[in-house]
Amino acid sequence: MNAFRLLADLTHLLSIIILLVKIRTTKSCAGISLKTQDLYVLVFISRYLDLFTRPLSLYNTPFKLVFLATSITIVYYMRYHKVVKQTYNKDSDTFKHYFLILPCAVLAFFINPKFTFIEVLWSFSIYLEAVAILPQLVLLQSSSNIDNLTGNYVFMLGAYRALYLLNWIYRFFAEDVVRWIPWIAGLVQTALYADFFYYYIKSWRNNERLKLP
Amino acid sequence: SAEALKHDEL
Repeated sequence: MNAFRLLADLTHLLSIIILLVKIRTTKSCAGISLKTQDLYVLVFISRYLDLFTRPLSLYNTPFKLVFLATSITIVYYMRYHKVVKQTYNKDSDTFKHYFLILPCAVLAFFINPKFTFIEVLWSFSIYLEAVAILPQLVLLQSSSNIDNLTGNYVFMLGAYRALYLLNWIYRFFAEDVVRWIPWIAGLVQTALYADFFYYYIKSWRNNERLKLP
Repeated sequence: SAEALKHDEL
């Protein structure tokens, strides 16, 4: 454990808290992609099946349970809550997210640490997480008005993987750890946010409302 | 490698 890793996980947790606060206090999920949220549920279920096979950890296990519970809660709100579901921008959430699943599954089938059920699912979850933000970014680009909570949510979600990159660099030098699969996927995942980061920071510096061109 | 199977990250 190092400071980058701790900060990364807390940032990830904070992003989820921001989204839940937005949904619960404003009773609105406007600007949030249900497709991205669906993909996160799939990511966490396929990655954290190891809850059943791995010894409990005081640090990892609570995080895993929280990520599973909150991602399912968010999807539940967006699909079934009678007020929240009416605020969902269904017509703008156009990304064909099912087309992300198959390539990630094929990639996981061929590129994995070990060809076992748990390891292939773990690899699938890493690849899928890397691209799961795409429907959300597409939805934001079609939004003329991005509210602060939504902007902060996406920023924190991107910052989390960027901090993992620092953690991996640290671990490479300090612990001699090499993990090509999450590293390359994490690099792709962070790169997808580059454009968003640019406009987020620009709007923050100019004290303007966030808008993607 | 065995090292890669540890998955000690979230």
